[in-house]
Amino acid sequence: VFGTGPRLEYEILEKLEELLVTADVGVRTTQKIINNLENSIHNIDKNDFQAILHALERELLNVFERNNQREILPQHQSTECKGTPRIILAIGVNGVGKTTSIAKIAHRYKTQGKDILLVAADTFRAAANEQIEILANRANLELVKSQYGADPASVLYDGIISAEKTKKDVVLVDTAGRLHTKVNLMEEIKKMNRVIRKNIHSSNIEVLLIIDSTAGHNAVYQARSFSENLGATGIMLTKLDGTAKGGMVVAIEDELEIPVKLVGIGEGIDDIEDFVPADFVKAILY
Amino acid sequence: VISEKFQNIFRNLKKPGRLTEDNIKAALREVQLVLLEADVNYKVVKEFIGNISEKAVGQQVLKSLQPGQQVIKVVHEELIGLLGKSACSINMAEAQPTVIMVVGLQGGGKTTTSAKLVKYFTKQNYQCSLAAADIYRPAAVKQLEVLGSQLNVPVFTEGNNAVKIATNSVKLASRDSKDIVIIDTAGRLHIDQTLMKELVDMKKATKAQEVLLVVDAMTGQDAVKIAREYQDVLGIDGVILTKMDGDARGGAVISVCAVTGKPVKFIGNGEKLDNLELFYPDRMASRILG
Ligand SMILES: Nc1nc2c(ncn2[C@@H]2O[C@H](COP(=O)(O)OP(=O)(O)OP(=O)(O)O)[C@@H](O)[C@H]2O)c(=O)[nH]1
Ligand SMILES: Nc1nc2c(ncn2[C@@H]2O[C@H](COP(=O)(O)OP(=O)(O)OP(=O)(O)O)[C@@H](O)[C@H]2O)c(=O)[nH]1
Ligand SMILES: [Mg+2]
Ligand SMILES: [Mg+2]
Repeated sequence: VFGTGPRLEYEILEKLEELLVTADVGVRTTQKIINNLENSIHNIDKNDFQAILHALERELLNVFERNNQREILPQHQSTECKGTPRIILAIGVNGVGKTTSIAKIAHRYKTQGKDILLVAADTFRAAANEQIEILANRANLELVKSQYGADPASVLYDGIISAEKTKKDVVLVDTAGRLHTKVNLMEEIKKMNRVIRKNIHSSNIEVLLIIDSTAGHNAVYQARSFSENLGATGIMLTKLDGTAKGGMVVAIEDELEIPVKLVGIGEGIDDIEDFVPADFVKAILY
Repeated sequence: VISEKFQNIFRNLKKPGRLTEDNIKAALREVQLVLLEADVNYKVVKEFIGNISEKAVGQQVLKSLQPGQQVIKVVHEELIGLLGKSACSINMAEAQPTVIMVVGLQGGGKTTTSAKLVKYFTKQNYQCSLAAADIYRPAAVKQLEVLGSQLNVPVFTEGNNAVKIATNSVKLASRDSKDIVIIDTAGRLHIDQTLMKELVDMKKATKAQEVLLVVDAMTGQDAVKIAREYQDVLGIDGVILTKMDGDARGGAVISVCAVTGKPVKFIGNGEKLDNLELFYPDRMASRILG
């Protein structure tokens, strides 16, 4: 199918392909975007690389502009489900930054004057409790935890009940890292999700998938699997302070429509920012 | 064992007499997509396909009876070649203890892998000890202590900075006649000059025999930059590819080996301390080809 735009020179197509693939946009998504670009550019000087980049920028922004809801736990649409507490569940594969990120979000809410409760539902990994306990103490955050090896669903339940009793605004739940290919671990997180849904209205639930910006195509498999099992409502993209561009979120937004809401830009408790598509796209292209 | 899916790329090349330079090029374009989807670095892939192209359109292949099989064989062998030798051993020191530093980016699996290495060497009757040189991450020392107690090995933590903890650990390991001391370090970005210098100082002060770079199997295009920086600034002796029990194809390993020229010594295949295996280039090549 030939588009109405000018077909670009092979050298230019290669340059664009290299730019997107090396940013981890993914090879198939890159092909799709470049095809869209060729079908959409009119009245453009085929030799003006800056103009072509500008058109590519628009093409990438089009993917992000389909998703306008980028707020964590967005404002309620109606007043009927305005109950408390609201809840954020951090999920994702091993080592991506779940514990650090949930502490950052909790600290942010605290500085906004919200009453928050952290729940240490990683009862599996060595010193997971100790790690989140230190972060909670440093930021003066209340924490619910249990012993090493306890059932994470019951720690979660205790946390929800405690938050309801003490009228907390937000409960933030840290979970153990798990590869999406491990059926028993996915069953465990699904069970935790059911516990939440039994007690809290869906408009008050944020299932936040934590994705490492250094990840390649596997990030899309992770997103697909977690989304199929639990339904992710948002993504936090971590470690963007490195050299990785995190381009696979383009594929994730394009194919799965899960919005990137937050980014992690360092190891400190304040190293968190709202995700801004325009800035993200510029960092890939320029 | 190369997958059916990969072999299908060459199904059109299996009929003798129908082979042209053009359809080999088309098949190699497919190979390029396979490798990029497996997260092999873009430039590495271009170079790789270029080399294969020369070999594949060479006269011998065009005339052979099973040209498709021939091309697959060339791709597979070239990939194995890039991955270096199999089951490479750790450089043991002439005078004990052998010092091994475990380094890499945040969250890659260094602490877990340090403990796995202890279990691996203990099974071979080496006396091991651990050094907890991550003084930054909350409860990092505690994490290593928990693992050390599971393995019944000492975890050295004395010192007011990471380099001192490392050198003290080597002294204590020597005093206690340990064969191997494994130093767990804090995760750090390859672009963090201060923290990279800490590793350089630590390597110099401990005269470490082995610096092992831990790389997450799901790493994408950034693997090249990470590997290049760690090799140029610090110098590494080997690589450990972790989280191979997932479905990441692991093409980052090609970038790392190509850029550092160093072999992969082990793979991490799970969260338990037994989940450390020797690296086999042929198995890895098959996995990358999907
Ligand atoms: N540079 C950088 N490091 C980060 C960022 N977020 C987390 N980290 C680091 O990544 C490492 C892993 O973070 P954790 O919060 O323990 O990750 P996790 O997902 O909870 O890990 P598991 O619970 O073991 O699965 C730590 O060293 C963090 O300091 C970030 O945005 N930038
Ligand atoms: N599935 C799987 N998980 C692993 C593997 N290796 C490590 N992990 C997990 O990955 C997460 C991070 O491991 P750590 O050992 O804390 O990583 P680290 O590199 O020391 O992290 P920092 O010190 O923060 O840089 C933990 O949840 C580990 O259990 C592996 O081979 N397979
Ligand atoms: Mg954690
Ligand atoms: Mg560690």
